[in-house]
Amino acid sequence: NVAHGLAWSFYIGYLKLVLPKLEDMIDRYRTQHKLSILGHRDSWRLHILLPLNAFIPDKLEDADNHVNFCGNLPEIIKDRAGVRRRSYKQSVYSILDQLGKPYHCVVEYATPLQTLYQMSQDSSAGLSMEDRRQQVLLFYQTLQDILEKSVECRNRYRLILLDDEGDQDPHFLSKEILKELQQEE
Amino acid sequence: NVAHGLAWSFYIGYLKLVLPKLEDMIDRYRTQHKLSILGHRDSWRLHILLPLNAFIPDKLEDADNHVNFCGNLPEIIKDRAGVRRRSYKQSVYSILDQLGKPYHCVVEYATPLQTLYQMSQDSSAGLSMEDRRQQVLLFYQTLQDILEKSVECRNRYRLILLDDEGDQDPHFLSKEILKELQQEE
Ligand SMILES: Nc1nc(=O)c2ncn([C@@H]3O[C@@H]4COP(=O)(O)O[C@H]5[C@@H](O)[C@H](n6cnc7c(N)ncnc76)O[C@@H]5COP(=O)(O)O[C@@H]3[C@@H]4O)c2[nH]1
Repeated sequence: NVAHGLAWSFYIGYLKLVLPKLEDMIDRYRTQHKLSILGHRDSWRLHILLPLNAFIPDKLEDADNHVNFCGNLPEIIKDRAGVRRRSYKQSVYSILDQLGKPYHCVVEYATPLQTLYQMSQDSSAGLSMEDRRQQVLLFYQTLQDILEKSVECRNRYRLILLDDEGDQDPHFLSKEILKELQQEE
Repeated sequence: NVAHGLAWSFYIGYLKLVLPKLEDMIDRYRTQHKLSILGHRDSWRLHILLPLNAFIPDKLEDADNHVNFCGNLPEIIKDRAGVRRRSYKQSVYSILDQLGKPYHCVVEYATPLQTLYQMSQDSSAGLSMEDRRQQVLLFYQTLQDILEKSVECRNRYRLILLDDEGDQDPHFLSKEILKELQQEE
């Protein structure tokens, strides 16, 4: 069950490290850039996008041009497993609503789903396209369970499951993210 | 089978990206620092340490004080899954032999094994200490199979499996790395 291990790895090797420091990083970012964006502390969370088809572009703009990169949060630097000063950082985006009004948030795709996608493309990996969808759901459920029990990560994340409607609507992604942000405000 | 997914993730999310550029990075490092270290192109590989007990310190010096950090190779910067300008780099170490002569190489532990270790410490992860050892071997075998078939990674890595003698000998790690380096020269 590939997704079980990938969810644990995402938690242990990334979320557990970065989520506890996220509020500080957002605070420093706003101060450094003298910004009044991200005014609602309720949305000071890492919004994690989980597309059911595991198809993940490297730039959010390629999924929806209403999503635009603003800047990176200050990085966390940590010695990890012999790699000195490994860098971890998240990106801030502005999301335009249908009227062109921008909302800001820290958002990214769940990187391990790229592994699932590429495994399904490689016949020697033993993961079919049908299995892949099931594994995305298992990843989502496992991650949800882990994060709910995690004291370090409480209230610092939002998991956003995305179904395939996105293929029809060029602004599906921005609308889905805005639904979440509007619940947070 | 957690290790199967972790091996694919290590390949797809890291080795496939960094190994093809490794020779260039070592070349630039030697040029920038005007160094004659790393004189044997045969050792221009990423030496990947796989301890059977999955116990991985974040600093190699903590495992063996004959292993010393020299510097980081130039970084690779890549947009990944919505994180802009994510940084990837490897560390160069000098390894002292029993006579105090230094040999240099690019080396690190296989980071995903830290996930296995921490999962075995967390009762909700469903991985016992006995399973963990088996999973390390499965990780090693899966990674070996993937890398042997990978055109992009050919000859750019060395997998070094480490058993537990390390607990007895404070210079076990340096000796094991030197055995590999001496075969390469
Ligand atoms: N968004 C995001 N930003 C990050 O900085 C980051 N770092 C890790 N991860 C994801 O968390 C999980 C745990 O990471 P781990 O380091 O144990 O495994 C990593 C690690 O063994 C190796 N790797 C990736 N990036 C680096 C790196 N910069 N240096 C060394 N090793 C790396 O390849 C594995 C897979 O990486 P990703 O496929 O990017 O996803 C990882 C993984 O799902 C990240 N996700």
